[in-house]
Amino acid sequence: SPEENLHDEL
Amino acid sequence: MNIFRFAGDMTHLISILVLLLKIYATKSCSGISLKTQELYALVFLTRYLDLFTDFISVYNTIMKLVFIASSLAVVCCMRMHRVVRRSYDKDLDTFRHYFLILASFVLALLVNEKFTFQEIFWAFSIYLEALAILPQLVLLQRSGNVDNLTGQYVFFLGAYRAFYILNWIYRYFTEQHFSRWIACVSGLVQTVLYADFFYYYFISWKNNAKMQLPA
Repeated sequence: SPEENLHDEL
Repeated sequence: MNIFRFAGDMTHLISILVLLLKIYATKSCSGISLKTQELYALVFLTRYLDLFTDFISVYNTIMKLVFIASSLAVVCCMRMHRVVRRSYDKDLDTFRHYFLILASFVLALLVNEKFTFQEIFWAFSIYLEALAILPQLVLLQRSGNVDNLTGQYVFFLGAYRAFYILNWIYRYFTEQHFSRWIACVSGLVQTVLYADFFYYYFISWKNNAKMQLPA
């Protein structure tokens, strides 16, 4: 889903 | 979250703990590049701008706080602590790291996910992290011998991004529309920069000898 947070990594 | 990313984060945390141990236990920062530490503090401050706006998980928030706090603590300690700062190799740590900051920022303006304040600073932090180790590697090259804790610090710092590459491969094959090519390409460059350090680290480990970098 496009609005998923692109930066879920550290 | 997958095992590769968790292993990467734990390896990164270990590298920070080893660095803190080295400075605290030996009350010395010889062999440590203050410039690399400053670059890493900048990396975390610009990457985690969303710390209070985007909540991902408790783990994510805690790790971000640990990374920001530890990198700032090391920089302050190396600059202010009256005993530690005396052991700083000021005349060896002469890499022009401002160029790394400028180059990363210009590249972030040109290549980013979206031309917004947060995304430009995120891309900047990704590019800067790939280059941040350069002053440290140059300092080790100049000082020749590498003490154990410093060697382990750099080793774990390099290894963590290698785990992230496995994480990105894993996510590519298990998630639709997974594309983190900015982080992937930058992470690859970052890991490659450690290649010769890893080689000499492995040699010293195999020969059970002190790590020597060719002058």
